[in-house]
Amino acid sequence: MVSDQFGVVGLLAFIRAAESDPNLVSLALGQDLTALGLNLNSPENLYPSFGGPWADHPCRPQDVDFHVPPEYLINHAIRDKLAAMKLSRYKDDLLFFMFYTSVGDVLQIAAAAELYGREWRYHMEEKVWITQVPGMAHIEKTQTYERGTYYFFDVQSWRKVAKEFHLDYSKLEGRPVLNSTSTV
Amino acid sequence: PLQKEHQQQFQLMEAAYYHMPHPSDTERIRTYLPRNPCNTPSYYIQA
Amino acid sequence: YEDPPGLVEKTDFLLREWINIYNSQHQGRDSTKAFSIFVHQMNVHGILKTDDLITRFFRLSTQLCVETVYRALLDKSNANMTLIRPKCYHTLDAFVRLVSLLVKHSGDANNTTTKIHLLNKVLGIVAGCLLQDHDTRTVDFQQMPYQRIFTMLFLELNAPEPILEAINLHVLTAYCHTFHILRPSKAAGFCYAWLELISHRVFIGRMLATTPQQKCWSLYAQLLVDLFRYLAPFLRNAELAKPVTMLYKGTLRVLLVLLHDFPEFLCDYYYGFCDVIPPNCIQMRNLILSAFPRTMRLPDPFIPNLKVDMLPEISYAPRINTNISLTISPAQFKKDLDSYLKARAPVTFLSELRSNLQISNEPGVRYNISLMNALVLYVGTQAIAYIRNKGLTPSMSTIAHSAHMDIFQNLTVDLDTEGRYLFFNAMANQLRYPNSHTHYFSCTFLYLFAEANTEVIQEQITRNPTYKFWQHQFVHCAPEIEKLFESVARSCF
Repeated sequence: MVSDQFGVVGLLAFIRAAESDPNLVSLALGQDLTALGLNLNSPENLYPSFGGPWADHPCRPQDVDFHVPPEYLINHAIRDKLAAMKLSRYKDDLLFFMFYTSVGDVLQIAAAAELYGREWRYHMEEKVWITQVPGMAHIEKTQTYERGTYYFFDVQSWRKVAKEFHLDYSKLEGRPVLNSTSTV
Repeated sequence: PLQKEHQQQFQLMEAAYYHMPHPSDTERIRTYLPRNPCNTPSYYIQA
Repeated sequence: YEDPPGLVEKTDFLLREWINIYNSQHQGRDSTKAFSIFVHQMNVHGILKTDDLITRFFRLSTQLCVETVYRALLDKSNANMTLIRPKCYHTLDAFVRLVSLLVKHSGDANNTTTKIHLLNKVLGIVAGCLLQDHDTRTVDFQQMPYQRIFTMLFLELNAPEPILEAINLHVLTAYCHTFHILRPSKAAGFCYAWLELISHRVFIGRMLATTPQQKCWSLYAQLLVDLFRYLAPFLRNAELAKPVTMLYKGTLRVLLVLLHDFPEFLCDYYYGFCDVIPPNCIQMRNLILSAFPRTMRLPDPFIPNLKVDMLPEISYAPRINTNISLTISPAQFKKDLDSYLKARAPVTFLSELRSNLQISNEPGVRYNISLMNALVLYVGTQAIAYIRNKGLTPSMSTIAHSAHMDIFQNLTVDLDTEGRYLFFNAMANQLRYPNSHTHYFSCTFLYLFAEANTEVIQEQITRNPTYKFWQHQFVHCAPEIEKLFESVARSCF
């Protein structure tokens, strides 16, 4: 048999190295192309929302700039007149919007912290926000779980939906923590 | 082994690696909601 | 050199004036009103008097803006980077706005020549400043100011306005030339910003989608070749350093976008790309080869009894936007090659073939890979034409016993394992979607396997059980290899 890297022994070395040291075979056996943040099954073109070669996800809607008539750009005229951003002033609706559109941003965590303060809880497995329905008693309650009717925030219909649910306390996120150096 | 020319290129590339472009470098200035990227929990939505 | 006395001060004054105007409350984002007043000021200061003065003004402005950024980024007293960068952007964006307005309003509305001339001048000046800065500061070089200037200027010049639409093709061409000048092998410290620039969603859209008749495709292909050429020396080693991995993964992302959105582009320029991608970069090579035209309906390769020879597509040659015969050198070798293909003589041509391909004795760089690739494709395309001229179609029987197959068989037998690997790789680069090249080289692979006089040759090709594949020792040399071939065979059957 061929005894250098150009034969089957060379291929065997790659296969064995894939288990012990994947870094050695990244060019041949390859990277996981589905883990690069691109939806390769998308029926739409990817380039209009391509976040760039280092981005782990496509552009968010607010990242895509668009040419508008200069008359629409009133920032210079009103920027000193706008109130400062204060999340405690905003309704739940706007906080959810911030949470769901500010992926990977301090604003996402800030919105989550504000929602937590308003008794919404994030279910880490279901990846939804839940809160208790006021005045609704539990069907069952133990130290580790409870069962009852809760409001879920439905992202698709953009409203609160009441549902009966078995709520495991360990699946709820604790209070979101903003890094002290991060400011909104 | 890398030729001398490529070794020099690598040194320059490595220095640039520690000053990677920031996403905001190629965007219009955001007056109200500047980008403030951070690591968010893996169980939050990622896209 | 030797700027006229007072020019630096004038430039500094005018630039500060403009930055204040740009960021002032009353002018808004358009800045057109303020611009005409500012141009008058420039005239009063004599900046627009001569081409030389205009050039110096732009160079000094670029340098002043860049210096401002360096001072801000290196200011250790301000640790909050999220505030520093926007401050830099204010300066750079103002400069970019000035440039874009000067380009737009240069000369008459219908005179595109003056506008393009000015744009080329500015891009050349910024590129020149970049290269000088890069070579002077080396590891302290900062990519950001230049990246922002190029990006924001491109976005400004691609606004949907009639004046700009009229010069858009020239803008794209100017940008491509500038990016080629700044390619990573010339400015390695700018490589990450460079990749971001050429893969910006607006740049890709303009270059590959909206410009009609694919006029910019060849320019974009050149930029990708620049990228692969730069990466090649670093990718020849199996273990990648972190900076290289970053650039490589970024390149993969861009290739995936191109494969998804513009497969025809990869199809047309695959040859040039595969020519510069190192042979060990199998995944990257395969991404390019897997592209096929969106109008083509591919047959399911796992249909039982799929008769590949009956597919209508194998009669058609793919587009190749490279003149292969021009890349075969030296000229004497090309002449001898054509003589042999015509007359199947002299036989000495075959025995000298290997020495024409070998360039050194150092392992890993023994062979002229570009020449190998060109030779394989040239001989293959000549073979297809030769068979067709006899009124036949390429098949296992018609490809045999010809000058073309002499050359392929000679290379198979005469080359060492490295050379053979590169030769088979050159053939594998032609195995793409159904077309005449894919079919011819598939048949050639099978023929070389069947006619091989040693197992070593067969080991370096692998094929299906029809060729008594499973009887070979190398298939059973290790459990992992056996499992690998079994799983491939199972998926085929």
